[in-house]
Formats: sequence, structure tokens, C-alpha cells
Amino acid sequence: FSPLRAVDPAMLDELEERLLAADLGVAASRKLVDELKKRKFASSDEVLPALKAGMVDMLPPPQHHDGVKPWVTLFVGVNGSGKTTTVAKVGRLLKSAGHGVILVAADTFRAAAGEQLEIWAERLDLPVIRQRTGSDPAALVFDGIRAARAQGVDDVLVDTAGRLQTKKHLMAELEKVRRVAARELPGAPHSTLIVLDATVGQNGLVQCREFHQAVPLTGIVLTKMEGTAKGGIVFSIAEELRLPVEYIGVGEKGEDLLPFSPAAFVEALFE
Amino acid sequence: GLSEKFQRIVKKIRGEGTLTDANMEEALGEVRQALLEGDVNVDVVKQFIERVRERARGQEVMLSLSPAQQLIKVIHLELMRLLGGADAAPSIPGRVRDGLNLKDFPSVIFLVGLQGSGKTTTASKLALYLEKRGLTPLLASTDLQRPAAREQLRILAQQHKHPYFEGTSSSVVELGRECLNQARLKGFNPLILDTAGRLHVDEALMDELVALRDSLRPSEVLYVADSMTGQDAVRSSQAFNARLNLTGIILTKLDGDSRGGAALSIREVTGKPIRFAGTGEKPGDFEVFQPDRMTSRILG
Ligand SMILES: Nc1nc2c(ncn2[C@@H]2O[C@H](COP(=O)(O)OP(=O)(O)OP(=O)(O)O)[C@@H](O)[C@H]2O)c(=O)[nH]1
Ligand SMILES: Nc1nc2c(ncn2[C@@H]2O[C@H](COP(=O)(O)OP(=O)(O)OP(=O)(O)O)[C@@H](O)[C@H]2O)c(=O)[nH]1
Ligand SMILES: [Mg+2]
Ligand SMILES: [Mg+2]
Repeated sequence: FSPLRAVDPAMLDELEERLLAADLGVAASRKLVDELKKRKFASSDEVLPALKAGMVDMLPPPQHHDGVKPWVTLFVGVNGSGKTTTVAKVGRLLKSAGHGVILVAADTFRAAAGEQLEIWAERLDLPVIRQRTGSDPAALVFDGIRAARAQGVDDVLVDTAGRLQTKKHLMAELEKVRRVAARELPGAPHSTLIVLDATVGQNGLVQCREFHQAVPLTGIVLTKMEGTAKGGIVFSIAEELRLPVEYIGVGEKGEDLLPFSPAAFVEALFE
Repeated sequence: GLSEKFQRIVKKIRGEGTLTDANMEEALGEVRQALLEGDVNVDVVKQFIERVRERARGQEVMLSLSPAQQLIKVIHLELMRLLGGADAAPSIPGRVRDGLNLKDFPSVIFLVGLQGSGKTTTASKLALYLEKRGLTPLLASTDLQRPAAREQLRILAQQHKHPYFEGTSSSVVELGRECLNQARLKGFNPLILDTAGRLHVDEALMDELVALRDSLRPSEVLYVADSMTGQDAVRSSQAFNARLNLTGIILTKLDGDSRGGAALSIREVTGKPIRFAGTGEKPGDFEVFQPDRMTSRILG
């Protein structure tokens, strides 16, 4: 029989530092450690597994897709987070599962954005809808949905321009894209995924909050996870907005996309 | 300038006559929390707080200030020293204002960093900036891996009428040499070389960058870092610095609302000066880095 004891304060401090180092942020790290403080354990070996279990419990389940056709997914996020590459990867994944997919290059602003997605579409043998720079992104989304309905396509994946949430006119542009999609196809966009760079700090939470105001988010893609960043910001995002991580990006190739596993994610965080 | 939060911390301890150990620790605790919430690296914060604690208690007593005022001064000085530093731009003959070493002919400037940090966009901004100062930069890229990477730089160069060169080699190092030869041949100075984004843990790509550096001998290797980076900023910048011996840092996307603690972390851990700030997507959104603006932003 082993007596139950509170966790050694030095161990709690060390765990809190590891969470902070993983970008969980002050509030989430403190909350998780406080919960450990309230408990008693038979041995110190039980503490880390308990912390991990608590962290896995914080992560919401993925969005359920109910086979609506075409299923429209909007990819949004700040500049350089990995949206265009992610759209290509998701297209490849869906195609390999037998889906008909159309890509929409709705970044009509940035230099060579359309060309970038076009090269991906060519590599993956997927149709892509694009126009010249300066054209209206909402019009492209409209065309994409029209084409998808006409061709009986399963998935429309919409790439949008990177934008910082501080740019109100760009957030308004995103709202317009969503409105046009919804008008053309009630229920669209069925998924709106914010693409977050795993290296992002506490601003990742602000990004989700602000983007969520403009276009209701349904989930997250966490990119560049094969680096050393842990992506711990998703815990406070989960607490505040209940957003699940749907996929993680683990490289720059088309196949470098994995469906999200909370257990694997938490394990990797402590490696 | 001191941020609102810093002012509140100041008011709290200003209310005390003398600075006791207890309220010093309380003040330091507040500063620690503000820095962590501002994305400064956990270990950098630890060292910073430790240094401040020593200095505030130590022999460097400023007799005209109360202990509380002294603590405030130490914190502010320490932050400014970290971010700006009087050692930021040593005087070397042939240097352009704002500290870039362009004494070779032609000089070579590398833009390096993680994927998506803003290197390609920054390359065209730097070209405009240097042109305004009477130089004749040539833009080129050795990014053979990202789809339409060179196309992106070509379009940016074209939009703003900067000289741009695209080599034909399929080897990154040979391509780099091609670009340098072109600059030399046509009398351009400097060569601004955009490179492919890469992870510091990708051995092959880091080796490639080292080989490129060994061959082209750039006088400036500028690490382009996204200002919204969190704790990982230390790991990546440290690794790049260890392998390349960076000459400076450029922070991008400062037109966002991230606190930018990565600036402090990167500066502390590499010791290299932050030269420029990217403040938007347009070519003119580029300025010399201002340390005092950054300190109040980080403290929130
Ligand atoms: N290492 C790594 N790099 C990635 C990953 N996902 C994307 N990238 C790279 O990140 C860089 C930016 O990717 P993009 O897809 O252009 O990002 P974006 O969000 O569309 O950028 P903007 O449209 O300019 O806002 C590219 O070099 C990609 O190859 C990933 O999972 N791992
Ligand atoms: N708002 C804002 N956007 C920026 C800034 N600098 C770059 N960007 C944007 O960030 C995104 C990524 O910029 P790139 O220049 O493609 O980044 P990169 O480092 O060359 O990316 P890779 O080559 O894939 O590693 C683009 O959408 C740029 O327009 C900045 O200072 N502010
Ligand atoms: Mg893109
Ligand atoms: Mg680039």
C-alpha cells in the first residue's frame, strides 16, 4: 500500500516551464498545473501521465462531415502560415480516398499565388479554378461552387490570401467570400479551417478569435509540425473557442499531411 | 516609452517608500508574466529577471533615485540594451547607413530563415530601400524548391522595376555563383539573394546553405524572422546563427498585433542586431528597426 502524496512543488514548476516552452501560454499552463496541485499520487511516475491525460481531454473531437455534396472548405489564415500548400495536400488526400476535388485559387492578390497553386494542381492532377491577379476572390468561389455542382464533385477547397487580423478591410473581404459561398450554396462553406504555423506564439489565439468573428471557424490545420515547435497554442484555443485541430502539416511535399491525433500530439509535445 | 502595463507595475511599487525584497519580487513576478505573455522565451525571461534582480540590488546604486525608481530604470535599461544595444552598428569603412556591410564589390546579401517568414517579399523591399540610398541592387533567388518561388520574386522585381536575374543552373550553389557573376559582370551592387525557406533541423538544407555561403562569401547574412513566433524563436535562430554566423536580423509582419517577444529572444540568444522591420506587404513597408517602440509593445 503506497500512501498518496501531493506533487513535489519543484516538479510542478518544471512541468509548468515545459508547458510554457511549448507555447501553451501563462493561463493554460497555470490551469493545468493547478489541477495537478489539487491531486495526490501514489508515485511521482504517475504525474506526467496524469498531466498528459488532462491535456488530451482538453482537445475537442474533429468536425463531423455528413456527406453533403459538394462539401466546401475555406482555408484562411495569416500570411505565410501554409494555406496554399495545405490546400494542395488536402486535395491529394481526398483524391486518394476517391473523392472528386476542385481547387479554387482565391488568392488574387499576392505575386505568383495563382501560379503556385496551379503548379500543385498540375502535380496532383487536380482541376483548379483561377483568374488573373486583381479579380474578385468571391467571384472565383462562386465559379468553383457552380462548377462543382455541375460536375458532381465531392469537395471544393478554397485557398485564400494571407491576411493579418488587424487589416479590417481584408477581414471584410473574407466575410464577403463566405456570404457569396452561402448564397450560392446554402450551408457553404461547410468547413472553415484556419491554418496556423506551429511556431506561432500567443497571437495564434488572437488570430483565431478575430478570424472567427469574420468567418465562423470549424477547425485548425497546424503546419510545420515536423520542426521543433510544439504548437501548444491549440490548448487555449480549445478552451476558448472549442476548435479542433483537423490536420497537421509535417513537411513541404504533397503527402506531408496527417489527420490529427490528440494522444500523439501530446506525446510529441513532451519529447 | 513605457507601456500601460509597465506603468501599472511602476505605480504599484512607486507607492512604497523603500523597495523591500517582497515587493521587488512581486514587481519582478509581474514583469516575468508580461514578458511570457508577450512571447519572450522562457529561459530568456529567467535570465533577464535574474540580471535585473542583481543589478537592482547590486553596487550600481543610483543615489538620486529611490529603490523603486531604480528598479524601473534597471528594467527599462536592460530591455533597451537587449533590443537595441549600442553595439548594433560598429563603424567600419564602406558601410551604408543603418549598419549594412557593403564594402565588397559586388557585395552579397543573403536572406535566410524558416518557411513563410517573409524572405522573398523582404528581398524586394530591401532592393527598394537600397536603391533610394543610391545603390544598384540586383535581385535573384536560389529557391528551386517552392512552386513559383522565383516567379514570385520576378513579379515583385518587375512591379517595381528592380533589376532581376534568373540563372539556369539546377544546383543551388552553381545558381548562386551564376547570380554573383551576373552582378559582377553588369556592375550591380549589392546582390540580394533570396533563399528557400528551411527548417533548422533539416540537415541537408542547412548544409546546402552553408555551402552557398562558403562559395559566395556574403558580407551580410540576414535572418528573416516572423515577429509572431513564440517560444521556438530561440531554437531556430540559434541554429541558423551557429551554422551561418548571421550578421543581422529582420523582423517581419510587425503590422500585426502580436507582442513580438521573439525580437527579445532572438537578439538575446544570437547577439546579432535587429536591422530592419517589415510592416506590411507593400514594397515601402520597410523601416529601420526601432528598439524603444518594441520594448513597450512586448510588455503589452
Ligand atoms: N516545413 C514545412 N513547411 C511547410 C509546411 N506547410 C507549408 N510549408 C511551407 O511554408 C511556406 C509557406 O507556405 P504557403 O503555402 O505558401 O503559405 P500561405 O499561407 O499560402 O502563404 P500566403 O499565401 O503568402 O499567406 C512554403 O515554403 C511551404 O512549402 C509544413 O507542414 N512543413
Ligand atoms: N502583413 C505583412 N505580410 C508580410 C510581411 N512580409 C511578408 N509578408 C507576407 O507574408 C507571406 C510570406 O511571404 P514570403 O515572402 O513568400 O515568405 P518567404 O519567407 O519567402 O516564404 P518561403 O520562401 O516559402 O520560405 C506573403 O503573403 C507576404 O506578402 C509583412 O511585413 N507584413
Ligand atoms: Mg498562399
Ligand atoms: Mg520565398
